[in-house]
Amino acid sequence: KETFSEISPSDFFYRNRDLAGFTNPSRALYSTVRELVENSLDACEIERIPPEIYTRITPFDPSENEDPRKYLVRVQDNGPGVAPDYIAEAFGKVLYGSKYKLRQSRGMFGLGGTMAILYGQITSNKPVKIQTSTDGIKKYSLTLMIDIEKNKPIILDKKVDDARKIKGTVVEVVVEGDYLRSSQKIQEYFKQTALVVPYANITFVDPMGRIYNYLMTTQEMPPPPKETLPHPYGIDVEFMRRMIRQSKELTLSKFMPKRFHRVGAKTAIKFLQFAGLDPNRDPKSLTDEEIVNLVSSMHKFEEFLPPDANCLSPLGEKIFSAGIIKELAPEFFTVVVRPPSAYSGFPFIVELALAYGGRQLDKGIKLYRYANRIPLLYDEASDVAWKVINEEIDWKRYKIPLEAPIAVVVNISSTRIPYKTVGKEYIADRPEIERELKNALRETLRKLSAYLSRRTSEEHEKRK
Amino acid sequence: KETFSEISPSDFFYRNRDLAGFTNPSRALYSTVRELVENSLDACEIERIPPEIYTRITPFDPSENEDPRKYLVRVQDNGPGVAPDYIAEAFGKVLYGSKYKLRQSRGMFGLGGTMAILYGQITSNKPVKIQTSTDGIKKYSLTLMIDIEKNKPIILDKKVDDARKIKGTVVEVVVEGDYLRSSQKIQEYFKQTALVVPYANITFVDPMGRIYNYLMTTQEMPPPPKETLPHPYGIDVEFMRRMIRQSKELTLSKFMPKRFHRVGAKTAIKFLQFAGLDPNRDPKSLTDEEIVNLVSSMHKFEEFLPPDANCLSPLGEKIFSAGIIKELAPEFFTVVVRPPSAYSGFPFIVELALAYGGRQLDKGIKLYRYANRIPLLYDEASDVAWKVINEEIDWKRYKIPLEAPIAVVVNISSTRIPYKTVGKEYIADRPEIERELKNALRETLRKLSAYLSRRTSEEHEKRK
Ligand SMILES: Nc1ncnc2c1ncn2[C@@H]1O[C@H](COP(=O)(O)OP(=O)(O)OP(=O)(O)O)[C@@H](O)[C@H]1O
Ligand SMILES: Nc1ncnc2c1ncn2[C@@H]1O[C@H](COP(=O)(O)OP(=O)(O)OP(=O)(O)O)[C@@H](O)[C@H]1O
Ligand SMILES: [Mg+2]
Ligand SMILES: [Mg+2]
Repeated sequence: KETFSEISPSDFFYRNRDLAGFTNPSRALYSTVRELVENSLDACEIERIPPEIYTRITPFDPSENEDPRKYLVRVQDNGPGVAPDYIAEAFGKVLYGSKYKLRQSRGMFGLGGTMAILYGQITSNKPVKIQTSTDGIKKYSLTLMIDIEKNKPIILDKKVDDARKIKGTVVEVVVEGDYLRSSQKIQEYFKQTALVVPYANITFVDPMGRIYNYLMTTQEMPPPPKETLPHPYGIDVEFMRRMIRQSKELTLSKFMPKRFHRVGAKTAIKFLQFAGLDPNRDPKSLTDEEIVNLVSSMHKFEEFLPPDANCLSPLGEKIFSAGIIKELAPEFFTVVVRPPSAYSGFPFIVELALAYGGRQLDKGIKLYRYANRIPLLYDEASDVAWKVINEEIDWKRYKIPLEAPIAVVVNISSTRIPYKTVGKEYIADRPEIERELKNALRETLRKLSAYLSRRTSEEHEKRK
Repeated sequence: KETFSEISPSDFFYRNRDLAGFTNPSRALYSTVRELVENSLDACEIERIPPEIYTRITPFDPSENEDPRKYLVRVQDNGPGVAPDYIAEAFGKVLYGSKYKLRQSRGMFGLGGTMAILYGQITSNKPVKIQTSTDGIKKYSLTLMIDIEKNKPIILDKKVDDARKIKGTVVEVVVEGDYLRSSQKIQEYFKQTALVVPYANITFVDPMGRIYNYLMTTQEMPPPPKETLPHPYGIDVEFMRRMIRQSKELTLSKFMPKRFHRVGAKTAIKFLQFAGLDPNRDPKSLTDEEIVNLVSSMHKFEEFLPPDANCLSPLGEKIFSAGIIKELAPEFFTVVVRPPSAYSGFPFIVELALAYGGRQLDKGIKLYRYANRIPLLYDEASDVAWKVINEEIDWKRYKIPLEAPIAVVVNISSTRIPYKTVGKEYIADRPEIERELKNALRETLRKLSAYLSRRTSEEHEKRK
């Protein structure tokens, strides 16, 4: 009597677009901007191209003169572009992309940019226009819509022109937005982004034509993140089965070092003995039961080296400090870069800055959160960093006055950020991440505490 | 240089299973139980079968004697069963189900039960066993696994037996769980579920063999929710296009009343005039531009009747009060059932109980949240109800003492609950829902305030 049906992933995210941050015109305008800008930044950084990102929001329909209304959102970058074979699906298909690998990047789900286009389509009925060139010779211009029920692009127009030596990508989408309500968040997004990418030129032109320019303050770019191998502690049975299926190694003793992160030949042999498996076995000959045993032994074996964070690209003290000084101009600040750690086999690095005083900071604690250099501006109270600040640290112990003007700036770099939502709003309280944040905050609080007591005693000296 | 790939929706939720509430063994054991129990309750209620739901968690591998370890989770119901053609895909395919319609139910995404099975498979490598009978004559037993990369079931075994007059469904899955850490939440889940389904027999047997029995206290079941038509205020261009494609009506004047909620023939004509469209037009003849105009006119036309909540199935004061008395035994309580409201065209009803005193309530405000009768036990601080209690209500104004023993119990019924996460942890702060919660809490606070002042003056009288 009940009727069953299947829906495509684009249909699922269309029906449940609030999961992805496209709740209402104000929030959706913000999400459209952030998803496209993050795609551009990722693209430039992977190729180590100093990013030039230009975003413009323009009212689209002159007959509409108050929010919410349609806006043309245009994001242009000087990145590596998208190769012609992939353009339509990169933008017109959900769960499709180039970031399904173990490498630090802002993108990870394969749906952000496509969601912005989908939202534009269902609110304005306008197709998206993509222009892109990978070589500065040929520029491809596609006008496309998404077949939401089938999760595939519908190409309405396609042409090839002379790219006139310009490489990069332009995305133009028309969305129902509410700039009045989201302007503060959008401006904050650009301001906070610029803080952590001082090697980029970021320009934002708002609907009134006002230009916000964040010029680069350094030429040197951080080394791009490297793709890495999975770590034994993060493996489950499904993953192991896939690795075995794809492996070309003829023995377990060759398979382990080749396919796993930081597993040397000696460690492999030692581990296989621990797991009770013959090192000369062909991985493809393992039975299901043996695979289960292999995985559970991997989790129990204590002699694997911890994940190496060499694949990661943290901000580094220099860039981080420069951003703090530029944006917050504090009287005092201290930066700590924690040693690499890992959760579930994924390496991560916590960087934390604690800033005090100066004319810009207001009384009380203001938290700035970044994950892989993305500013997180929503759902602060649900984030692990907020939890640490408010529940795990006893500020009185460090003699910090209650209304002191404080800013805590956190950046987490990882091959996988444990967001709790598809809209990448806040980070789950994984115990290892919580611990690193706590340690980082304590380190910086000790330094601030020392500074404040020095300052107090110097003031006493002066008065005598 | 960048390589592109597509992943299936099951692969997406496998890689991102924390989005769906399968973060770690403790949380995943909870999610496994809740997803299966909610499927059983939905199935029984839709057919108005007084639910008999039996859940047992048993340690699976005797060689494992401490958490986390494998558990066999078995959930059995006396529901309508699943028809043989659909069994494999209902359980072995993500984004597949019978709840993709505009009708109140606990399930809505088409992936909960399948995620429990997927999680079991990747942590225990054991297939799931499903037994089901729709007629009490034939019982189908399927042993299946999920092909996660292709999002389809792999049937390992299938047989048909005599069902011996027993209808219903049994699901048996083996998962890596941590009962030590999740026992409190799991027990709380059953306790709070039983509070709102007094017409059900709920039994839970824990790993130690302890039996928790929640016996039915009433035979009468609420009328099952009815499927309803979409409301004009909730329509977007994509949805309209689909409706037009599926419509059989030959004119707009017939299409509107037939396909939309509470749009009568007269209102349809009036609206079409407002939208500047000929009522005799064939809906399929509308151009894209006209469809956009139709949708935007729908949002602007102010004479549509608001969504009718007749399709909804709220608890009702009787059932709600019985549950409050049974579970909280308060000194005083008051229940308010708000009039029907709507957000984005989706009808909803807020029911709120405010309880005070008695031996069971602790000092301070304890919040119990339900959505379509599902107890929500996680992420309280992110929920709209919490926001209303803590930020939108001035408790001092009602002269409620600071440490008063208070419980606030909220149930929201809707054809679509605006969860912010796939794991159905908490509800988004939609303005209409926030407003209804605020009004409900104010109503009950006035009554509690009156009660407390009466009680205080009576005590003064006694002392004289
Ligand atoms: N400006 C751009 N320049 C180059 N490639 C791009 C650009 N924008 C998108 N892409 C490509 O399109 C793919 C899909 O983008 P989309 O935003 O939908 O997903 P994602 O970035 O992989 O993941 P997420 O959902 O987390 O954003 C990207 O993986 C990238 O390869
Ligand atoms: N015990 C049961 N009795 C009858 N039908 C069931 C039962 N369990 C599952 N089903 C069917 O299987 C379908 C898929 O279940 P699943 O939990 O994966 O998704 P859902 O309940 O539709 O949505 P959600 O992801 O929100 O739970 C259901 O829609 C229902 O039709
Ligand atoms: Mg992206
Ligand atoms: Mg379900």
